[in-house]
Amino acid sequence: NRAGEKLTDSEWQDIEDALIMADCGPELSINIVNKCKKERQDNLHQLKEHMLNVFPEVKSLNDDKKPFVLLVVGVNGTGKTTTIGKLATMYRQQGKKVLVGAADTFRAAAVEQLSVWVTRAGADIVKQAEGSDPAAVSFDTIQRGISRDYDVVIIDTAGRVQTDTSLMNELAKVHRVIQKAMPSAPHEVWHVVDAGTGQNAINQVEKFKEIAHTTGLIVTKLDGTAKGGIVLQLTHRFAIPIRYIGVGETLEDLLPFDASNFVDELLP
Amino acid sequence: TLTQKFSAISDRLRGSARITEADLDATLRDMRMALLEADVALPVVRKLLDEVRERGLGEEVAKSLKPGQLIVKILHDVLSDTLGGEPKPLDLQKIPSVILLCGLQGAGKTTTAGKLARFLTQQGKKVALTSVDSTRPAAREQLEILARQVNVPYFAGRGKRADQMATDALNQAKKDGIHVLILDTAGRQTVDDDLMAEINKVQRKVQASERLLVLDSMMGQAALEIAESFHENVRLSGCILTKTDADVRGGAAISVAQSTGVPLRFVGTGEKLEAFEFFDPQRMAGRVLG
Ligand SMILES: Nc1nc2c(ncn2[C@@H]2O[C@H](COP(=O)(O)OP(=O)(O)OP(=O)(O)O)[C@@H](O)[C@H]2O)c(=O)[nH]1
Ligand SMILES: Nc1nc2c(ncn2[C@@H]2O[C@H](COP(=O)(O)OP(=O)(O)OP(=O)(O)O)[C@@H](O)[C@H]2O)c(=O)[nH]1
Ligand SMILES: [Mg+2]
Ligand SMILES: [Mg+2]
Repeated sequence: NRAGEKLTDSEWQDIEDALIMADCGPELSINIVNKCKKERQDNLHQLKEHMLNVFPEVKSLNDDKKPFVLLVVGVNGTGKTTTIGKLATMYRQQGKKVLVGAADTFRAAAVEQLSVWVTRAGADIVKQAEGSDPAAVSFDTIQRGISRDYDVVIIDTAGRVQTDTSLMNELAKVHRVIQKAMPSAPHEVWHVVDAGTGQNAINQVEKFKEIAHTTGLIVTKLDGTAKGGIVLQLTHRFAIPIRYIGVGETLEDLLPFDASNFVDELLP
Repeated sequence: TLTQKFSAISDRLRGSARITEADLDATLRDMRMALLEADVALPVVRKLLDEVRERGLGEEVAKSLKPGQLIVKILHDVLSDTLGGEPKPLDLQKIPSVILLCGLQGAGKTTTAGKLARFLTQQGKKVALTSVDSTRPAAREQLEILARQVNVPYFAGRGKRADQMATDALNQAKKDGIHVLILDTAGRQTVDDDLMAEINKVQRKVQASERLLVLDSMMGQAALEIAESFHENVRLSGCILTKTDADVRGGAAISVAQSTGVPLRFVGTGEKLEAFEFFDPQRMAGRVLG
């Protein structure tokens, strides 16, 4: 039974290398290995337990309001629009009535792209002319969500880098205006992170959390080479729950986050 | 940052007339941490530091009155040597020349296609754009919009498969006297054998004179495997780094350059089509060092 055997020094080195190469970060990887060795938690099973303890008790989802309003944010190209298609599908399969707000009013064909996903999901869309104010689209979407009795409202936003002050201010405004439309909203704010992101993810999550009050993370593209070890650092630092993972480009490629499977994948 | 760590390294070595192997190894450990924090891939960090160690044990350092500063300079030199000199111009001798853009999903290929079209049009070249992405919703519409924005024709290549569409667009380019055809492809993961075979087939059909990997500059350790895989598949002639405006350390650039020798050609510095510059190796080395 491998998991119960004491690990050799060379095996510990392989583990440390694997954690670093999975983007867990040099400091955290070395600390995990050293702590386990020091506390004599020196078999694979105990190492996994130690890593699982990084993940906090998963808070229940704040989704009992009607409509449940979800704001989706993140840097460019991480998979926000595609993930919204997957989420809309999931909620539709639960028999819920879903409305999506196309608040990316800037990028070429952003609304067209989202429209295709919304149609495939069997949901409805609110969109305005190109270049309109994302806050206005968000406001309209929530108003319609309330007046036409939707169960779920999801707001898609444009990708933005956390170093762009004017775009981060735009996001802060979107958040404020959502609250104007419905005081308890947004009930969840999910930051979509690409599993291949390196240490910059820490600054991304930190800045987005300050501005948009992030309540959850979604990690995408875990079907690729990248193991998403950055998530270990993000959890360690911010304790924001990881709600779902993206494992492909179709509507079915969304899974609830499973910490145990995730940790297994990080180790050699 | 590495600069902060370097002053610590320099301080530790200052006043020691001769640098011992122990000093050097302690310094290398600090550098290792700093390079990993900057997202340089672990195997690449090892190779770079072997180089630094070898030079660090050499004559020049042994005789130096300021070994600490010299070791730091050696690392800077190793990094900028890795990143190469001034990028050479695109190989566009053939009429029409094809520039093939490939990379992972969301890296910025379609936007970069628009940027390249604008850049080359400003140089007086007759450019056309085409996309063989049949997967992503509204992918081709996205590129068509960018084509209108930069005033170049968009060719809708006919065919079911990506290689058929590419060949058809190339034939249209030949008919219309186009100088450069920029070929945008669907994002793909290197672990997807079918999609890697697809891009290989596209390249065999169009024989692009430039095969550019579009890579998100905020990528972590996986950048190494990604670069090696795409290089093995289409023999890359260059790499374009995107989203450098996110203030990234950009270690991925070092990983790509050191492992494959593929030259870094351009950087995307924002979402607008004007946000496009030649790659600057000195500046990148400075970013990685913090
Ligand atoms: N392989 C893989 N690709 C994904 C996944 N999620 C999204 N993608 C792809 O990533 C690319 C970018 O996805 P988008 O949904 O446009 O990303 P976005 O965050 O909305 O992008 P912007 O709005 O431009 O910031 C698309 O090609 C998607 O199909 C995933 O889990 N796995
Ligand atoms: N901030 C910033 N955003 C960029 C840059 N280059 C591209 N983007 C953005 O990144 C996102 C993804 O760009 P796309 O051009 O759609 O990426 P892609 O590689 O074609 O994506 P797929 O076709 O889905 O694989 C968009 O929101 C772009 O506006 C850049 O240099 N800086
Ligand atoms: Mg989007
Ligand atoms: Mg594209």
